[in-house]
Amino acid sequence: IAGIGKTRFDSGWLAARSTEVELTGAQLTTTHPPTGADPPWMEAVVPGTVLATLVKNKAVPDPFYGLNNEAIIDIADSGREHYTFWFFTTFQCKLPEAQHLDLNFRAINYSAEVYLNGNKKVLPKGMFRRHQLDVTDILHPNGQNMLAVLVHPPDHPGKIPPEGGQGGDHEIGKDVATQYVQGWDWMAPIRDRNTGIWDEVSVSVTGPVKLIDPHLVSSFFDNYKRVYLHCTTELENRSTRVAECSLSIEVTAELEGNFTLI
Amino acid sequence: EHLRTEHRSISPGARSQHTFTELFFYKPNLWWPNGMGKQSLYHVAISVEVKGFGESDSWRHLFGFRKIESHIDSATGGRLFKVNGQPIFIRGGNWILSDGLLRLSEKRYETDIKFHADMNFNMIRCWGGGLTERPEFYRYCDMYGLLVWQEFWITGDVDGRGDPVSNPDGPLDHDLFLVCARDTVKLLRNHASLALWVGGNEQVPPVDLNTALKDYLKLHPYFEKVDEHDKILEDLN
Repeated sequence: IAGIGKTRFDSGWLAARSTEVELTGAQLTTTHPPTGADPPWMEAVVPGTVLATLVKNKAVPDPFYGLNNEAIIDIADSGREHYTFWFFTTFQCKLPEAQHLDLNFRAINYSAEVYLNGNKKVLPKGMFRRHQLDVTDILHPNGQNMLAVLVHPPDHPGKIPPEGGQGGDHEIGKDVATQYVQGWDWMAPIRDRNTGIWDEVSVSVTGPVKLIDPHLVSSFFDNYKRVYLHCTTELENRSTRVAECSLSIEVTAELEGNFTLI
Repeated sequence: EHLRTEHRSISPGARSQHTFTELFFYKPNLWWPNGMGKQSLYHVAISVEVKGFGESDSWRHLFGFRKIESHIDSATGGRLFKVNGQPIFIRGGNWILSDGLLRLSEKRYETDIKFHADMNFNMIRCWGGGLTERPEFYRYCDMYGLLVWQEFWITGDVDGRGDPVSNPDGPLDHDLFLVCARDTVKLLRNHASLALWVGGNEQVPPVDLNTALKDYLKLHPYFEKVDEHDKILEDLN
């Protein structure tokens, strides 16, 4: 990872069922990292769900063929720990002075503990929220970093009544998570309730000042002849000095091919 | 005229908000839904340079100039939409997610959404019992002209109906619901295709959640004035 910008982590992940790993997160990310896809570790699907990882590794059949879903144990019968999984990866990063590194999870279902080089951070509950961790101070001096994430299923995965029904026994509605996973009139229950690192994982390098969630709005006058683009952004200065900033906004329209109007 | 640089000092450790002086466009190419015109998109790039350091951060987004309005028609009870002042007949499809194992790739999104456009749809409704869709989903809706009706995570069947009645007060942790809602709005709000937020599926969320969502999503007073100004100008014209 070099220079300002974002790098996605969408390959090279390993996963293992938490009950089959006796090591702590600190040990996994310091002295005892997994060495490869040897049991209990397997190649992981990130972004994706625990069930996607199990299907990829043929540990369970593909639930969307025939009646295969019936052959996969439901979280109500297995217990939440059966679908509580470790995810592990490594990355190279050595930052110059005054740069910062954020570790970003665009969504996790449902909660997680993150370990980076032996340091623990807790990600709070909620399937539809982003998590940004400033990990600058816990990067390894030699540039080799180890990341482990313990992902817990929703708090209320619920049970599926024998007759099925809309949203099973409705327990999933107590959480802030997707609700179709308990089954609906058009859908069989999803056995792991979509537990997992289900959206993009990335790291982003910034300098002392970071842009946060710019907001673009347009307003129109004179029958759409006169138009204004309004932009607001949050800024965070992470340094210990006053930051003298030059903020630029540029709008271009690609006409065709390589032509650009500035 | 579409490039502006402004200066600002930020105290150590501080977090602040900066509003750029608005950029003026004369007759920009408007973004239209599928079947009504082109999906013109402009590249917006924002960057911050810090004295003594250089480029500190940057951000890019495809932005479409469009104005979407909707209201409930008193005669039919249906919701009527206008885009850029023009009424649009909505032909929509219901959407839960692309894959039940959430292997959500850009290629998959592009294929699925192009398929909806090829079916001559102009709206996708993201059902409250499914996902709040991802930026890549919205990006392809921007590009193919699919308006998006996005619901929050409340369904009547799991929150409020049934025998016995299911979770009448919605999710247990209302603060968590609102944290997720605020963050989701910030994640998706710049997409041209985003047409309508809805509290839930066939259900009004519990009063406190509904009130908070309405408050988050109400038009900023500045733009209410702009609308009035616009209307006055239109009347004069």
